Amino acid sequence: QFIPPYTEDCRTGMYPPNGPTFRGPVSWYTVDLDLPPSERWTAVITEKKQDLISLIQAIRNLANAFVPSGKLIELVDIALPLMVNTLPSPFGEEIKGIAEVSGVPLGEVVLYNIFYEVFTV
Amino acid sequence: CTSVVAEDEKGNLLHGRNLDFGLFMGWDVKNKSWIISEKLKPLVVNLDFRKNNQTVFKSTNFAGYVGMLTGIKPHTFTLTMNERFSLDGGYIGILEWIMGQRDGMWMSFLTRSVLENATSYEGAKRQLAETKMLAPAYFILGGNQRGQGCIITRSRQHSIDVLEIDVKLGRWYVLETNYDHWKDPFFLDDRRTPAMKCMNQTTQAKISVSTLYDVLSTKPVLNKLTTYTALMQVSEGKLESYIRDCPSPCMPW
Repeated sequence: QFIPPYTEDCRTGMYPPNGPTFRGPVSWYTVDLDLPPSERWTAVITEKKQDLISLIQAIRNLANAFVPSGKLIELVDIALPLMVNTLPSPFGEEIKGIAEVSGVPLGEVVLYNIFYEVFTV
Repeated sequence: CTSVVAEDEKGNLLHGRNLDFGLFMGWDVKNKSWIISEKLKPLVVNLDFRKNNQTVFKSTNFAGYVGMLTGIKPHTFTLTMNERFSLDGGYIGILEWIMGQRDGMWMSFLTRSVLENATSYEGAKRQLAETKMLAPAYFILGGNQRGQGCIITRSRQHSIDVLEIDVKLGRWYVLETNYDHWKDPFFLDDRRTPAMKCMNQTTQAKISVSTLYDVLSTKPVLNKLTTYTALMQVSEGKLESYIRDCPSPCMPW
């Protein structure tokens, strides 16, 4: 139907994925759990760095839309790095490694990783 | 989100999910899309977690996110997580954490630990049901034997309900969106009814990776928030995922 909720007949023949609802496949990466936690995500982040920075920038824009003074981002950048040391191992170390490789401020990588709990706010 | 675990007539278990995210986080008027959902799509990656050069588990994830929302422990179990809304939500857990009460687990760290360390469907189910958490959630878990498929409805402290596959009762699949299965979904966000209609129309005889993808491609199960569709076959140890689009007209959620 062409009014919300736009329900339609059950689709058929969509697989293998094709057509306008299929944007593309997903690349594979290896995460070596034998490496120190801070080094496990280097390969993935090195390749996805720009996309991650673009996402974080979009979240910053959203935060600034709510708090134009920039105080909210300041709070994230000051408070959340203190929180990373309270996170259970190996998550805190892995998050630090991601911040280092991507160049994204540590507080913002922490926010990205606890977003499910924060989102409820 | 929509997650399904289905048992075909031969007893094979299939697990599929749409990962929807970005609601009310900025609408792009020109492109008719959610800003954050579109920014997440290029970050979708498939990950092979290995130890001693052996696969421990595999996951579809967003690069930079160390927790797990979709994963398979080959030949053992499959796991997805859907958001659960509750007033007793994650913000209370975060406040408790800041105040020094740290006996709860962050949701996606729990799923990562289960995928990494659990060695069976029952073991995974026990950890997901009994571990205290900072935020409520739905865990959708599939095993590797007949009947091993369930939805665990979690509050922060407890497991409120576990709904299992029971083919004898005609429940050959379990399906979860973002609402307690014993309640009607929010009337402006009923993806459950169309999803179940398509599953019932497919029937147990014809459920497969292909027809499961069809169900997850039907609007409004597929909507503007959908970033990827993942399909998992535990007995094959196979995970495949595809980045999605929902051209207008399409439900914003």
